[in-house]
Amino acid sequence: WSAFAPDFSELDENVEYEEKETEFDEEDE
Amino acid sequence: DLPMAMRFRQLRQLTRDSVGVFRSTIHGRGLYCKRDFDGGEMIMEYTGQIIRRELTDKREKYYESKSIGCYMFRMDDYFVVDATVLGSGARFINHSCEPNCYSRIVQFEGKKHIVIFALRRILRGEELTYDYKFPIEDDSHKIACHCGARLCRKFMN
Amino acid sequence: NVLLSLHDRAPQLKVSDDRRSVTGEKGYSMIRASHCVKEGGWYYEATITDMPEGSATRLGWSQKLGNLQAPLGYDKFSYSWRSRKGTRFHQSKGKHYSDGYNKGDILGFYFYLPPS
Repeated sequence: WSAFAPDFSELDENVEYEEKETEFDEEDE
Repeated sequence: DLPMAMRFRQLRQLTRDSVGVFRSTIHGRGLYCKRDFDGGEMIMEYTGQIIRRELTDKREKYYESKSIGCYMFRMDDYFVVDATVLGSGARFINHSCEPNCYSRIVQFEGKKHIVIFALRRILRGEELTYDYKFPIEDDSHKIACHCGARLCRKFMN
Repeated sequence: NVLLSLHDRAPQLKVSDDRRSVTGEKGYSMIRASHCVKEGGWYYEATITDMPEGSATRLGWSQKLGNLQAPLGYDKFSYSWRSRKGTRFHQSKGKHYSDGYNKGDILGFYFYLPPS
């Protein structure tokens, strides 16, 4: 368990996440 | 004693000069302060990706599957700040049973921000900690806490 | 006429004055119709009159407990047919169903609710 995500990158201010059309899908068929 | 919005405007620059990162035995990294803070002073913003609350379960499961510590902070009833992959150093503020910081949602130019404040006077060199529960549930990953504080939560995570 | 419901929907969606079109900006969420049925076989049609660039839709039906803050077909209470790739969804699992549909297509939906 690492407290530190592998591709973590520093962020100065919040970014709004753009959801994909398949965001909620289990796996795209 | 400036209005909140003005204090927030200067916060970004201030944080750079007043908060440092050190190697923490608890979670790899921790934050400490490079100068004294007065009680109630703004310390830094907890930033990350703003996501809809409905996405948190799926993301938590994903992070768990990759055994990445998940760091999320509820902004309001609809949105959560996910600081796991993209975030400010505030995600390295470790837990403590006697925290010296607390968080508040500050509204600035129509947007909400999670801001960390000093709970009391904090002296230079002190680690910044606040009272929040780490996401780890199973005891095998727990780190015992021996702070002896009245409200000790027995675990550092 | 069956219209889009003004209250039974995710609040962030924008419903047109004639309540026949709906637009969402932040992520996918759901709006239900003004009418519901309890049993028997029902059929309705939807004509796709416009599909702006980059837009997508999932049409179908949902029970009242379907999560409004997720796309139709997300949980066990709803079923949908997607404009992109014509996939059908239930409990977030996508299965191939038809080619994608677009502006000018008329979609037909039939479902049967046994008296039980």
